Amino acid sequence: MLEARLEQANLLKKVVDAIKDLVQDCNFDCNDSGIALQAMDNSHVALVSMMLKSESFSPFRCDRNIALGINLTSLTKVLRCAANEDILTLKAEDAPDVVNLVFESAESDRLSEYDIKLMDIDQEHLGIPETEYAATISMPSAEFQKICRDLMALSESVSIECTKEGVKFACSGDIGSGSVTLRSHTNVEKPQLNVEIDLSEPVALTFSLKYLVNFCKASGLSEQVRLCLSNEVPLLVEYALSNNSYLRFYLAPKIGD
Amino acid sequence: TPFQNNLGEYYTLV
Repeated sequence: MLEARLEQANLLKKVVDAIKDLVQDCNFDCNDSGIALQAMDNSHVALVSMMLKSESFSPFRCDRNIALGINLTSLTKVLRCAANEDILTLKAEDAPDVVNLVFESAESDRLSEYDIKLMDIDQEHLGIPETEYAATISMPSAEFQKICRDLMALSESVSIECTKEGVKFACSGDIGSGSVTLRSHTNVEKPQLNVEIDLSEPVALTFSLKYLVNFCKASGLSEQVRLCLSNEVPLLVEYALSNNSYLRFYLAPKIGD
Repeated sequence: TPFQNNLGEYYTLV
């Protein structure tokens, strides 16, 4: 059986909120290392990969592999019933029909309990090889969100060009063009504002802004976001969570004209 | 507009 207790319901609320517009029905794969999810959007252009390590829960117990097929709209409805600071416990039997969610207030004696019916989801699973990326950019997640939103007002796509000079986000559309260039930057007092660019070779790729803006819904999960690029492979956008847990998005580049 | 590629062209199904 599965029993996984999160100190704050907020974490799962934010994760589900960040991915629910991209993917609808997904398997939450539970085993002794934690709870993982991998799902592609309908157009197979973007992929979500979530890992909540067992260390992110206290306690965490999962005796055997269990796949919880959950509709994210249903999960969102139930998670709305939890206060952000509630303690959340996920429970399921070994061959479950439902997943049980318990919300406990740390400050009062309220205990809420919900069951969500599970679905049988036959999901395509992609193998993503370990990649040595040509460019890795760490930057404030709010900054990345602002750049994507700003450029989307002008164009449907953005080119991300990384050289030793810095990283340039550029777009052009019907009304004109725009670009934002960032250079490496270290703020000793506020390291969350750092921009770090690790480059082994120059990279230039073009991506759909619609998807990037969607990924940025995860900005509330982490102060920093990591962008990993190599020519001719999908972009990795990573939001690191505590205990080595993460929320990753992969986006295929746009090709041709 | 540029053609939007597909993840399946980079990663294989497992």
